[in-house]
Amino acid sequence: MLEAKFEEASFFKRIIDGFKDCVQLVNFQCKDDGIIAQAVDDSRVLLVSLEIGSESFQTYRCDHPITLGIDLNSLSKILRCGNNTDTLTLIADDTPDSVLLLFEDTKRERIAEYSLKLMDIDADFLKIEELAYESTLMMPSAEFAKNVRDLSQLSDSLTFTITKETIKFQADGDIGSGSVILKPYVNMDDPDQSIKLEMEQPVDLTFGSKYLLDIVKGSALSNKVGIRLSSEAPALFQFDLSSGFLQFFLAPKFND
Amino acid sequence: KSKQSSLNKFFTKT
Repeated sequence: MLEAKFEEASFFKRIIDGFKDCVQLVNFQCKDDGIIAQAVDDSRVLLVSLEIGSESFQTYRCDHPITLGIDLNSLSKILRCGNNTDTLTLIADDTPDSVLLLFEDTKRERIAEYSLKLMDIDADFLKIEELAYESTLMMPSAEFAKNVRDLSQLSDSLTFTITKETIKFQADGDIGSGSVILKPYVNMDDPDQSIKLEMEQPVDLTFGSKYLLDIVKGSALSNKVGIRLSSEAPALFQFDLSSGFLQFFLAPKFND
Repeated sequence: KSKQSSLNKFFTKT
């Protein structure tokens, strides 16, 4: 039996909105310590890995491991039916063919109940090794999202260049080119606005704009984004939850 | 011109 209650339905909605545009069919694996999910986009360039720790819930109970195969388009339709400040409880039995979503407005004693049919999703689970990264960057997620959206207008590829003291995002396209250069920066009053850079090796990597545009949708989940880069591995973009995270692994582009 | 790589190159299926 799974009974997982979010204090606010909007929290789960923001998580799903953070990755529903790049993957559609997702197995949510529910265990006693929380819910994890992993999915790869159809082009096998972007991998999404989600972990919602049990502490992210108001109450959480899962007696036996359960897999919920969910079509995110269908789930989104139901999530739009709840009010943001409603509590949301996910309920499923041990061998479920559907999951119940219960929206409760505790002040008004209004209860809305939806049942979502589950799917048998045949997806392989990729083993993500602990990778060694050459550069690690932490910056405000809104600023990263703006840079990606601005520069993506110019080119279908963005280049990230990290040197000792400088982070450079660059686009070179048919209509022209653009770049944004950032330096590490400490904001004492608002630490989330700081930019931190740990560089072991300089990095010069190119990524597809369309995937980066999907990744920045995770910005609604956290004020900060962690970016880990290596010339030998997919880049890791991470948005932290109060307990857990939403991660995107993005395969780079290479020169032919 | 740069070419998009695949995750399959980096991750193994379990």
